[in-house]
Amino acid sequence: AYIKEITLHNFKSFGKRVVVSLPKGFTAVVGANGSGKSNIIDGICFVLGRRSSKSMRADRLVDLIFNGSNGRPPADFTEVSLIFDNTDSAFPIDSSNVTVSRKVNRAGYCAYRINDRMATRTEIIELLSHAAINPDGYNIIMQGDIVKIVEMNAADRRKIIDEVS
Amino acid sequence: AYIKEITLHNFKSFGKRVVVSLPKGFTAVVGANGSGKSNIIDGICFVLGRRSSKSMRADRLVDLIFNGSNGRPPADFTEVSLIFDNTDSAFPIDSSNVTVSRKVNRAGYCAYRINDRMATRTEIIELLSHAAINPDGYNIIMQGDIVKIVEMNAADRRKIIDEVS
Amino acid sequence: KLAVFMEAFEAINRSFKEIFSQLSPEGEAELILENYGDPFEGGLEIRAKPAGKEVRSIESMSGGEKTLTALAFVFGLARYKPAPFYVLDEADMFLDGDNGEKFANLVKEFSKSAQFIVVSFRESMVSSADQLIGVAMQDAGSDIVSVKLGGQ
Amino acid sequence: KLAVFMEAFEAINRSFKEIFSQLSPEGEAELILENYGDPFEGGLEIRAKPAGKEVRSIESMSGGEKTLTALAFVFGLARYKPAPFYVLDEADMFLDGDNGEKFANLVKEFSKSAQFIVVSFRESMVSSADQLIGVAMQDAGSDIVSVKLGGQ
Ligand SMILES: Nc1ncnc2c1ncn2[C@@H]1O[C@H](COP(=O)(O)OP(=O)(O)OP(=O)(O)O)[C@@H](O)[C@H]1O
Ligand SMILES: Nc1ncnc2c1ncn2[C@@H]1O[C@H](COP(=O)(O)OP(=O)(O)OP(=O)(O)O)[C@@H](O)[C@H]1O
Ligand SMILES: [Mg+2]
Ligand SMILES: [Mg+2]
Repeated sequence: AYIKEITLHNFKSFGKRVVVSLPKGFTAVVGANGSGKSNIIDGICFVLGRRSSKSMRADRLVDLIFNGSNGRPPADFTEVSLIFDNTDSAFPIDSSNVTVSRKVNRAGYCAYRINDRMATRTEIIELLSHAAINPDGYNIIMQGDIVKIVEMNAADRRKIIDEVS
Repeated sequence: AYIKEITLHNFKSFGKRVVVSLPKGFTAVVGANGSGKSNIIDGICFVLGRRSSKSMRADRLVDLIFNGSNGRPPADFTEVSLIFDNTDSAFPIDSSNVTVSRKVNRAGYCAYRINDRMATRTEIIELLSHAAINPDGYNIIMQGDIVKIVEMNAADRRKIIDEVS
Repeated sequence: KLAVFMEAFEAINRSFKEIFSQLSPEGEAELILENYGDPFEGGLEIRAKPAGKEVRSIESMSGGEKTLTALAFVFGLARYKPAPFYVLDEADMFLDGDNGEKFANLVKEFSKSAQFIVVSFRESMVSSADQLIGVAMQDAGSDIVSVKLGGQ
Repeated sequence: KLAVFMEAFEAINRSFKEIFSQLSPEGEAELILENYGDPFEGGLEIRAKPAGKEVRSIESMSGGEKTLTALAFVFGLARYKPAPFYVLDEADMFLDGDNGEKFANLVKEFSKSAQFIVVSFRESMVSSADQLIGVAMQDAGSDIVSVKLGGQ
């Protein structure tokens, strides 16, 4: 259930619809400071159902919507979608690809979709858990966070083992 | 009043007396992970009178004393001294060099010296302030701390201006 | 529940030790439960002993040593319960040249069984990738400006 | 007291703006008091506008952008009230190649009037130094293993 494609539409510094295709193996993302590398990762966390906007470096969810640059006006909504490979049938859905997406507009209205069908956040979390994907899992290490695993308190660290066992 | 020489004696990973001479200009310190680069900087902060052992990455002050490696036994005390150039007479002392040192032993006994005369921490802070040196000043940026200046709260940031004005 | 937890703990600890000594040869590390009798009453400590040194408190480890220890933990978890993809944003920022290379090799090895998306400025990491994605700020904001197959 | 503070604030703000645009050309930044009538009742905000972008909250800036902003502040203070020495421990960890070079040039410039002791892994920083000090772990612990004059 690897990520085959990420589509960022008006998400943070992505002021139009941008598609990123990914291979199954090892991809390095490079670019100048402020170019949008970490924003792609925020986009992945957004679709996976992360609730905390702060963990995506935004004061509120609406701050994730492109708010203008170089004369381009702010957008009304943002939508990010991930296409997962499902040839391993990790997801209990009978299709070789599974698309999960999330949209939010300036009024704060938020909607999730699974293969174009509306879904609730609970359904998303439930679906992802079949493929061992957790929006706050240790498979995503944000910028600057790597040493936090060693610096966190012992009880929180034990809870990580609770979750995977 | 630049630092001409740093002597680290049994300080953290420095298990013997090590002398570092420094030019007036631009020195780069290089070395492998864990070799002792940041410990040199902790040594500078120690002599300048920093109270918080945590800010020198030690639980207590006695954890700054070399506690053994490669079969070498733990040391009983640590002492670090700095030789400042005083040709600019920044310090109100009639000598071309001014040596400041600090020693601590396992019993927690701590002693400062100015040019080999015993001194109190208050005398050290007072002397250093003549040369615009402050143990917690913004001229020392510890590893990983650079972005903290931007992330700190507005009131604390204003206090930085209070201190220099 | 206890038996399931202990089985996970033992397996993760084994992998953690193996990967730590792969990253930090001659060093040793292990995971330690605060309360073996009732693990849910206590936490999980990490005890690491870099090459040639005494066991130290985590607090006194250097930035690079903490990074290697954390990576050994993350990859130890990955061995026990693999996720389909891993995303690492400049996790090599504190590593020196040698450790940066060891980390790149580890990612290369694990990328045979899971997808890795890694943001990095380090040559050793970038040159080991199967594919490079270049991001840049254009008129309409961020955009993907180039996609290269690795090794070219 | 208020007059002294405002004189410091104005001078530091001027230097901050200059150094920020030296590090981030086409970008703009400024220091803003929360309460101009009575500065001691409020704090000090930083407002930065990277090249071509709208003013953003500090929170949404990237690691590299935050680093450049922080460096402009530190060097702005240094211009107003110079200290005899500056110690920077891997302050370039988030910077890309170009910004790493700009930072190295800034240190080189300021090192004409103050001492700089900089820990770095970046080639651009290390090669601009007047002197290199090599640290390594030996039998008796850390030691200085080499001292080279820069530029060699
Ligand atoms: N809602 C938004 N609208 C437009 N731009 C935004 C929005 N939120 C954040 N940004 C911009 O995104 C940029 C940060 O991008 P990002 O953090 O992805 O950079 P990066 O490539 O990771 O850089 P670094 O190498 O410094 O870590 C900032 O310049 C910020 O102003
Ligand atoms: N009291 C002590 N006695 C002996 N060794 C100590 C003591 N305190 C810390 N150390 C050792 O010092 C080492 C850390 O050194 P330091 O943080 O200076 O490394 P560094 O060169 O800055 O590395 P990095 O590049 O990873 O930041 C650790 O291995 C730690 O075990
Ligand atoms: Mg980033
Ligand atoms: Mg260090």
